[in-house]
Parts: sequence; C-alpha cells; structure tokens
Amino acid sequence: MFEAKFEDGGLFKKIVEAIKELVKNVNLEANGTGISLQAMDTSHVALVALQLNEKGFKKYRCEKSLTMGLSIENLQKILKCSGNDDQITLRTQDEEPTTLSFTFESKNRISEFQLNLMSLDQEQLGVPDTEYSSVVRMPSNEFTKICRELGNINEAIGIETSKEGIKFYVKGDIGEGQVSVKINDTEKPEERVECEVDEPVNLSFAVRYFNLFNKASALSSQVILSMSQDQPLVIEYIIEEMGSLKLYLAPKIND
Amino acid sequence: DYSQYVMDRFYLDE
Repeated sequence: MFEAKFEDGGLFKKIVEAIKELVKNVNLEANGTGISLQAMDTSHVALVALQLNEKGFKKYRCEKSLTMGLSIENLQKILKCSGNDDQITLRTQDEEPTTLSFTFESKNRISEFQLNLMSLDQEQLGVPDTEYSSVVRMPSNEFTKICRELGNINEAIGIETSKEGIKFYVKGDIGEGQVSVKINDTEKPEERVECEVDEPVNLSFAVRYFNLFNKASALSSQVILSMSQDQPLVIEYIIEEMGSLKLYLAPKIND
Repeated sequence: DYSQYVMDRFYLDE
C-alpha cells in the first residue's frame, strides 16, 4: 500500500514540467523515506535525479518499496486534468502495481484518474557523494537568463570560477561574450550570490540542456551549481520542505 | 575541438 499526498499539487506539476523535455520514461521509486527518481536523457549526457522526503507530504505511507515505471508524457496528460491549487494524492494498493491512482482535490471538486504503468529495465547509475571544488549559489532566474542569452550566441557555454565569482562565456562563429556574476551578500536570500571555490574550474557544456532544465527555476528562487574540473556539473533546485531536483550534466572536454 | 562526454563514463551502473 502506497499513498503520498501533495499539499501543493502545483509543485508536483512544476517538477514534471521541468523534466519532461529531458527524460521520457522513468522509474518512480517509493519507499519508507520518500519518493525518488533517476533517469538519463536518451543521449546519456544528462541525468535527472529527484528526491522527495516523506516528511514533506501532507500524508505519506509506503509499507513496501515500490518501483513504478511511467511515461512522463502520459503522466503530464493526467496532471493536465488537475488545477495548480489542487491537492494531489498518488496511491496504489498492490505490491506489483500495474496502475497508479491520482486524486485531485480542490474546494469544489474531486477527480480520480488511473495511469497505466510499464515495466522499465533502466540501468541506475550510482552517483557517489562528491566533494565539489567549486560551489556557486545564485538566483535561478539570473542563471536562466544568462543561459538563454549566451545560448543564442553559441551552443556551448563555458563556466569559469574563481575567488571573485563565476564567469559564463561563449565563443561562437558570430563572435564571443562573457558574463561575470559578482558575489553579493545581500540580506535578501533570493538575490544572494555565493561562491565557495577551493579549486577554480573551467568547464564547457552544451547549453541546450541548461535551457531545457531551467523550467525548474519555478521551483526555487535559488540554484546551486556544483563543479569539479572534468566532472559532471550538478544543477540543484532545492524544493522547500520536500527535497531537491538535480540535473547532472556531463562536460564537453577539449581533446 | 571539444568532445561531449556521457554520464556512464563518470558514474557506474549500480
């Protein structure tokens, strides 16, 4: 028996919205500690990892660990039948569920849906806990804007960290550009820019993955970029009181 | 020029 009730169903919709362009079919894992999801995009350049802790739910029960394979596209079709202010409950009775039930509750209506599940034998990558040599915390809409703007100039975006801060740069056929974001310790947390740089990094990434993933900035006003030289970068959106949504992106490396 | 790496190179299948 599994049941998880989102107080704020809109949050669940934003999470699905953020990952739907990156991953197609995913295994949703549920156990006593909460719900998690890990899936790669088709080209294996990006890995999406979601972690939602049971304490963040209005109601949460999971007697036995469950794996529910689902199509993000079909999940979205079901979620489109819910309102952004609905409470959303996920539920299944069986130990080997073939469907996942959804209840959408608002003050004037209650809806029930069943999503057919599928069995997906996806390899799960083991992402080790890593000490990153550069960790930058900045406003998520600022990061989104920089990626979108520089992405118009070149499909690869460079990220360079130093004690002074973080610099994004592009060198394309039409020309080049760079954006240096200054550290600031304003008292408004959502505008703060913090850099912990033990070792500076200089990395290059395909910016289209950032642009696909930055829909997640609706989840949090801040984004955390964790980097080490020649390692995948982690973009993390903290989901208040619930957990986090992470995008791991493999770097482009100079041959 | 730059070559795009993939995740499998960094993280192991569990």
